[in-house]
Amino acid sequence: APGVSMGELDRIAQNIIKSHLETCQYTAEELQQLAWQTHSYEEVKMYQSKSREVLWQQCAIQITHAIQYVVEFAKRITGFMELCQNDQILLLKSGCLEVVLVRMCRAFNPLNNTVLFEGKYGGMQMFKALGCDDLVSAVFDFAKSLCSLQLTEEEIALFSAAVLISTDRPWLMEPRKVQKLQEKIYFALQHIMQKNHMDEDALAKLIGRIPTLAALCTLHTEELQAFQQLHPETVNVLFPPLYKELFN
Amino acid sequence: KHKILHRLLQNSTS
Repeated sequence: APGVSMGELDRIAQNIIKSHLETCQYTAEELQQLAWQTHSYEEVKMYQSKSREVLWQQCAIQITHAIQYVVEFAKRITGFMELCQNDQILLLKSGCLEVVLVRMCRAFNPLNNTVLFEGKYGGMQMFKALGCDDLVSAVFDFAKSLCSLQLTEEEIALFSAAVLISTDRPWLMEPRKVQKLQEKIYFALQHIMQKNHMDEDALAKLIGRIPTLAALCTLHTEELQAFQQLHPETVNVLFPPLYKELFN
Repeated sequence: KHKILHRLLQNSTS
């Protein structure tokens, strides 16, 4: 154990789980009710007939909306707010999209490969007009693979925090402090997963998803840069300011 | 730099 009492671990875990439940954008119950409400054939057709710029803007707005909940999630994590402001900003800037992608598995239905988007569930074909089929299919595959691990809300909460409070970020001012906190979070997560999962490799499989998570974020940045070269005005005028600040 | 993120972190929890 990283020199920490079970009491402290439990406090850290409960604080993170509470923060997650308060800021998860959709409760598990809401998602369950929405799960089988899918976009109609006409609605999907409508998405497919949108211009590339319009659909890119809509996705940027939805991503930014989700990121604001992630910022709120971070603000309620005691250990995160004890970090210096430089590192708080740096961890959020480099990790917020990764947390959104982890959280997205909650809003993904692996039975019909649909994801919640603008109020209803829809498949990959809904995003055809974006012109980013590789990114979209990779995101869907990631969500499906995370769903297959059948994580509980507590496990999603702790894993999200461990992804956010990461030592793999350059320019951290207090890397040791970040590392100690991340270790405690992973230790708490390991403890919970050993209880909940027969498969003793469940945590290893979960951690094994992190490189893909990072790759998705890189691909998102590349697709944004490509899109921006063609439509600089659209990004400049129509994209949410926070999205531009984070990804531009 | 990161004016918006900085302000979001400063604001009282919404």
